[in-house]
Amino acid sequence: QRSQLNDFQVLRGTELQHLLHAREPGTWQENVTNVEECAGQCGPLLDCRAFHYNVSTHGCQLLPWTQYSLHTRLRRSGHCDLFQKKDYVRNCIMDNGARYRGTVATTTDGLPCQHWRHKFPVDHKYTPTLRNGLEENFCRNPEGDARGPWCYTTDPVRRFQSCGIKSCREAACVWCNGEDYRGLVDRTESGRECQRWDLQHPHPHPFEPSKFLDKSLDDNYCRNPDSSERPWCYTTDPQVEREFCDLLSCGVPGFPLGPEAQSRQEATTLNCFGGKGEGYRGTANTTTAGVPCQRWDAQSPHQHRFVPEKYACKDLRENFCRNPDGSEAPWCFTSRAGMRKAFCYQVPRCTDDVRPLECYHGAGEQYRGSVSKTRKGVLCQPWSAKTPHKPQFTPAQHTELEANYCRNPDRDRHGPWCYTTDPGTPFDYCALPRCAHDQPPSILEPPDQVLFEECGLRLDRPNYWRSKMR
Amino acid sequence: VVGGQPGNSPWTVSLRNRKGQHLCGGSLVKEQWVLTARQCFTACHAPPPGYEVWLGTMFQSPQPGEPDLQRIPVARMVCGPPRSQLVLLKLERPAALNQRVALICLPPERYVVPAGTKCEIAGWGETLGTGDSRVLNVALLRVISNSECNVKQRGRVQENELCTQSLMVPVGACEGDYGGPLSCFTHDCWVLEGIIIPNRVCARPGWPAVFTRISMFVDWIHKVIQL
Repeated sequence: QRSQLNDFQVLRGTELQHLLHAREPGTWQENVTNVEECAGQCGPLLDCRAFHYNVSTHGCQLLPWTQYSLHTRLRRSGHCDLFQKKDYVRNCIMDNGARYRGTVATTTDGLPCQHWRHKFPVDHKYTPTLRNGLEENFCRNPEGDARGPWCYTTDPVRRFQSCGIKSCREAACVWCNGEDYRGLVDRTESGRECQRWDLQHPHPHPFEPSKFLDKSLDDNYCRNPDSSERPWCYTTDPQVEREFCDLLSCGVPGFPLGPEAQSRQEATTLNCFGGKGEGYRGTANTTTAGVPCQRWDAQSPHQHRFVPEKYACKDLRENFCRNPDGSEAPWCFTSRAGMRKAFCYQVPRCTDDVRPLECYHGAGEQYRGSVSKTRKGVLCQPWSAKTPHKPQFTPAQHTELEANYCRNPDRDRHGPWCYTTDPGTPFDYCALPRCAHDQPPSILEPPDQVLFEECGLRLDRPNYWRSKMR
Repeated sequence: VVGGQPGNSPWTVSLRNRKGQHLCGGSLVKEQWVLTARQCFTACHAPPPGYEVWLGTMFQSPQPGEPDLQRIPVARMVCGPPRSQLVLLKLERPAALNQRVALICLPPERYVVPAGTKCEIAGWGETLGTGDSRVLNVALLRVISNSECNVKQRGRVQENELCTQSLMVPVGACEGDYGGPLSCFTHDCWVLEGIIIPNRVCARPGWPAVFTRISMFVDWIHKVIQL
């Protein structure tokens, strides 16, 4: 069930160019069945180190170089994915590093390595070939030495020395439950190889990398996208769906954290929650609808995996609303047997609005101040500019539209606004409140006549739904 | 929905997170636009990748291949004016309208639903044992005036909110219904008069329910769609 793609690291939307015309990549083969077929072609070839895959045409181009080869550069590409052999691009070693093909060329003491093809200052028995990978003066482990890749040094006093390249297990450690782990271990604790996150076989799963961009579900590396106890992966063994990975912990829970670890922690809040509320540490202990929460250290009425001891960084105290699993907001298991979990939406979201300096009267049609930021702090687009948004209101039509100041040319009842410099937000309201004591006219007057034509119509068949239910 | 019954609300949509779990309700106001509650979303600038809107089904967990189910990714989101508690979602492609998927009308700007108007809420949220939360449930509610509502709510209800009558038996919105519609039948059409916002208590007998009043934000909805 192992995919040949497991030997490759992918860079989506990327092309690898060689800057010397003398070096030619392989020709494009069109209509290969899929990317795995392309990986199957490149994998066994000693002079194939990477390949391009064209997603739309199913084209495949084999490459004899990687991004770390001389005279190459990466470029964004709309149609191309770049797959490079892990052995050539990983900066750590698996096992004893016999397959390591990276470009480290200094020893543990910082001594430069001698070129493998040179016999001076050190004379030796090796002859570089494609198979043994003794290239340039890069650290290698041609005979599987237990101390990992090494090289002959250019220092006549020191014949050879280990290069001290860390094993992938040691190169990155795990904080808390390892949601931030971005290391390159691709084996489970029992030694099974991990399934790629971008494949659905042998185990189908919901963790498609494109939907979980913040989780870095790269290749087949151990990750923790669902706030499990530790990083894990689906395995390539059809009989074993998923397993934890054996990784090193950066510290014991409760141990004072260094500055690096502290910067990883989300800002904590008490009376509101920011983002998804993973940093919420307040004492709300009911669901939005007022149902009391179950204590985290209890397994009744609901059994669950969020045992406080196993999630020391998540502050699962008493029955307080928390977000230990990256849900949309703080939540809890409820004390009702029929309702497993519910959000605590009664805790307000912390406003990320900027603090306003001025105010406006009415709807702000007469506002002529110089505030030029939206309530979210995004800079306004000048009214005379055409990008990133094409304006419908211009200074030529409305003389009050100066520079990028907030204005209200369309008498928007919700106040002054502007086009924003954020391509994803065409317009937004400005960091301006209505002036105090400036009440808008009341709407609670006799209702108007209403006419509707196309919307709001439905087929009411009272018995239909009952029969569908049956 | 507490105290409701399985029903038909073709403009009510289900907002799904990237694991396909139902998160909140919403209302289809244009083929490519859904109105829902701000509280259902993490941030204002962009929708989280992988979020989808599901339409055309009455089941909370429709079977794969259900013929009428439409699953459309959310392409863009726009947060409503201050204090609106609204979010407009732009879908990656327009929904196909049919017997199971329909648009709901928007009210005229600043229109005030007369007290006594019969309305309904719909959602796949909790029923607290009063029904089957695996299907879309609908409950009838009657609008009351803000002044009447404020007697019980002690003046906390603003003009940009509207209330429905309290009943002595629990009937109303609950967990998982937030963002869904309060639709009222006016002049032979169903009109989106309110959005279900998180209330402190779920379908509490003797207490009026509070919704965001859509007529106060219709101008913003039109402006976002137009821009």
